Amino acid sequence: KERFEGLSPAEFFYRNREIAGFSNPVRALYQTIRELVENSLDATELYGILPEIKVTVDVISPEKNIVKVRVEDNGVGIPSSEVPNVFGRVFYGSKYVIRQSRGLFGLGVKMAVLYAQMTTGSPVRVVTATPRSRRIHEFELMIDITKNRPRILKHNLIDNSKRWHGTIVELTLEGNWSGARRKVVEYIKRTALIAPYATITLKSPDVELHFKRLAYKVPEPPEIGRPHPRGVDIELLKSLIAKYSSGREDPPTLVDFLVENFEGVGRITAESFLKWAGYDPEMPIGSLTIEALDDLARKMREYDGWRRPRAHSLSPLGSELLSKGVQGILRPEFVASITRKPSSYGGHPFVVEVALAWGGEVPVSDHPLLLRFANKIPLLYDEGADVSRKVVDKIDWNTYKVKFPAPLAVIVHICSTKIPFKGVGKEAIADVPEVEREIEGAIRECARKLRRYLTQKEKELSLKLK
Amino acid sequence: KERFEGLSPAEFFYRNREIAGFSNPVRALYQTIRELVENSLDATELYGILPEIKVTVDVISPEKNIVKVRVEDNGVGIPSSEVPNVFGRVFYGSKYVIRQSRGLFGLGVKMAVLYAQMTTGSPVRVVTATPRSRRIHEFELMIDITKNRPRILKHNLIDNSKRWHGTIVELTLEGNWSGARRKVVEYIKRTALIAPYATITLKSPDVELHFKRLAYKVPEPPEIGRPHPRGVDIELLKSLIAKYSSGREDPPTLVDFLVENFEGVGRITAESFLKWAGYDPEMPIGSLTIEALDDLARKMREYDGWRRPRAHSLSPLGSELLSKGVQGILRPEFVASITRKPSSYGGHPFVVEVALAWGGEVPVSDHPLLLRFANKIPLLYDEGADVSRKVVDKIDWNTYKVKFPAPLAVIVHICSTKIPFKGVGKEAIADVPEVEREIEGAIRECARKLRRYLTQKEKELSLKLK
Ligand SMILES: Nc1ncnc2c1ncn2[C@@H]1O[C@H](COP(=O)(O)OP(=O)(O)OP(=O)(O)O)[C@@H](O)[C@H]1O
Ligand SMILES: Nc1ncnc2c1ncn2[C@@H]1O[C@H](COP(=O)(O)OP(=O)(O)OP(=O)(O)O)[C@@H](O)[C@H]1O
Ligand SMILES: [Mg+2]
Ligand SMILES: [Mg+2]
Repeated sequence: KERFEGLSPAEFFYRNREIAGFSNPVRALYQTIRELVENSLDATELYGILPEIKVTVDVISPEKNIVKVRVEDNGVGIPSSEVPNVFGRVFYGSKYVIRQSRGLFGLGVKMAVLYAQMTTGSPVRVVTATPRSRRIHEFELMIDITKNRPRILKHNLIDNSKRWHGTIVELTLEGNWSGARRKVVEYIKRTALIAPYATITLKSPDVELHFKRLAYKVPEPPEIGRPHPRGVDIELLKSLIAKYSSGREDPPTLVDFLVENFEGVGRITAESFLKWAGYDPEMPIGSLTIEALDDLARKMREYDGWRRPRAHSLSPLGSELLSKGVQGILRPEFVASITRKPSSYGGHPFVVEVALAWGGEVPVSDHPLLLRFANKIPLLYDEGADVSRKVVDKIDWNTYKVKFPAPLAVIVHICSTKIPFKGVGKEAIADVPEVEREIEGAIRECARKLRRYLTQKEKELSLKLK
Repeated sequence: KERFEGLSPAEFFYRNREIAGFSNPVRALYQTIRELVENSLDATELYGILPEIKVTVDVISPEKNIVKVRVEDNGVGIPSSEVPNVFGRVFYGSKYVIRQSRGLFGLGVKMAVLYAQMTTGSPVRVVTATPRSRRIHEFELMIDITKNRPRILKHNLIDNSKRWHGTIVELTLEGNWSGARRKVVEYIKRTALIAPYATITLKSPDVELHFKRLAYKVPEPPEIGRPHPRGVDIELLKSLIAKYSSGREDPPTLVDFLVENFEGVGRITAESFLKWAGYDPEMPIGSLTIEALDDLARKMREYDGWRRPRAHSLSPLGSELLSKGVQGILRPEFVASITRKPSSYGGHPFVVEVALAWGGEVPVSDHPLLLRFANKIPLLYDEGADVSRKVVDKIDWNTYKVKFPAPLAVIVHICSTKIPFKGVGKEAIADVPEVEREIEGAIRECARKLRRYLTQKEKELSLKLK
């Protein structure tokens, strides 16, 4: 007979860890490093702190492939009461809000802890202090996989005499450093490209990198936003209504509910919408039936009178910083870059930034070198499944005077409150039509600038030859 | 300040439903149908029942894109005590065992229920009866997303006078039938190809399909297996030790533990392994330290004296049935098919089956038409990210006398107790080296047979022309 059972989230991802990028000792080491680095960059940038990230890789045992990874940052640290769940509970984090950040799933560091635990039996070590805290907290903990909760093995308090703030995470795992090194180095280089205001160092047995920041100002941190009516469904409406109604004496009205809970909805817009949709603005939201909620959700998605989502919850690099990063890392002869106006899909705002780098130290190749970024995360795998690759492949580069083999690099950066990732391993982006159109528009805009440059270069060369 | 929170699994997949294939009304309708059909085929085949699957699609409202999907099967039904969790709790199911089946995540039908619930507010309706049960159970239920548990709206008992057994699932969702129709039809056709012993019907507003079974015998159902030592890690050892020790008076020995819990480990093998690894076979497993567990796990993975995993937990189609299915659906002039010997990766057994279909009604194309299957599931999306596509692309077909454009179809079927899917949407398979090698070997084996046929055809043609 069939045996029925339930799994905890930790159990599920322990069994299916390859889906999160932890498929083998090479890939798992890469994923471990990137999950920690991405957390450190969020912990600095989102608070306007110039990031200082130190990555250390020690090969403890080459025959057994045992590696120790340590990542240190100068970020906002983690409140000690939150450390156990942050590192020991799958689907726990602070990124479940409407705001651009690298983190979004509440899963990344837990996967790294799980993998280290199952391959070497060792706990994660965390040292952390929040700004102005008098004490530094040091933890060692593991995950109780069956129950999806942390098991604290150690918790020490250390005097924070130097008033340090930040986080150190140490993991010992089965990882193949010689296999992973090349991709890890590339990941760190590209992180330096897309976050040129960050200072990042890597120390490992056979390679040391030191990227000193090229810019001295962190971009304006994004603000937490509200959902846009374009993206509502019945469940979202129900949960927003529940939150908005709780603890109030007088039941709130429908128009108040819309104005207070959604992006792009002012009082006048809300009233015209409700008039169009056939609802009394003063109607108490508690009296909405399930059929009315269904109808309201549908009409909110359909109505074209909403203001488009603002970009205050986004934090693009800007074409100037993007050019700076590209110049610093790729050292091309020519760069054209653009940050497009904000757009949106399904109520989620997004901004596409593109740079084209040509010549100089850009390697010559049969097709464009594609560097993909999402919310300032470098994406190094699954290029064949990514929307940017689809767009680059359908462009006829001859139109822009680029004949392959050629030294051309295409840098695509997508910022959004919801990046349409294809999987929890965050490697490829789905071809959402609005996003695909924006990427193509941005690439063509830069390509026209490149064409002018190459045309000019051609003229100067033919003048010389005369 | 950062706001920390945890999400239930239902909440997580509600927010990230595109990762499970529910990205838009076209794709969601396709995914809903396939999740239900795959459950129905598991519920019949795994019990030696000749499957009768009826799929009905009603477009309730074309302007609002409201569609009702109903899938009925003659399977083993679901025990009434299990229905609420099976449909209302993410990460719950009966497929968390070591045995080939379409289901593996305990997530599929819950995603369909979630999507229907959030787009139309309506519950799932389930009618089910197990073999020889005197009553049929009818449920209507929804998912409490915040708590990841079912909410039963209705539960009726009906007299089972006809002694029916099986399951009917009805969902009302926002789905785009005209957009999804082509892929749904293709999915059902290919299901008929890979399961030629199944009778499948589709009734929809504008298309009706009836695939009567071509074979009258279900393949031998797979048996539940045990883990293979090649795939152990410390956490697996700990949980197996805990289960094996619980409720026993005398602590079991290390050699007993190995023989009773692992695949491919007889008493003699276990003793030689323990001798090689430096452990006393009679040592009580309770006395193993974490360092010893770590060492034991590593050595179990490393030891090359284990018997390779048996295929009793697999259920390939067999080259004869595969040819039959290919003939029935593609109507080619020539078919070559092969079922390879069982292989394994990381302790997981797998079998690759391949067919090449040439000519007849196979469409002429610039590259081979690739039909991919995993555990008898047709995979229709993300071909560019799939290992089979990678293998097909690197083969020089000229060697086998195939010059494109040509009417060639490549059918690849992988059976395993753990298909290396790249995501929970089950569309692409990762390029695990052992699997990739087997696919290439199988394709080349069939290609050699095709070459003999084409060479013969060439001869006959030149004879005719003389
Ligand atoms: N170095 C760090 N500094 C400060 N906070 C951190 C750090 N690392 C983790 N955190 C906190 O722990 C939470 C959980 O991290 P985790 O990587 O598991 O999820 P996430 O970053 O929110 O999302 P994702 O799964 O997409 O990475 C974060 O949201 C953040 O609040
Ligand atoms: N038509 C059916 N007949 C019998 N049992 C069913 C049927 N549909 C679902 N079930 C039961 O419900 C469980 C959960 O189904 P669900 O689709 O959510 O997960 P799964 O099939 O186990 O895995 P996956 O997420 O990969 O599909 C199944 O394991 C099975 O026990
Ligand atoms: Mg993270
Ligand atoms: Mg299923």
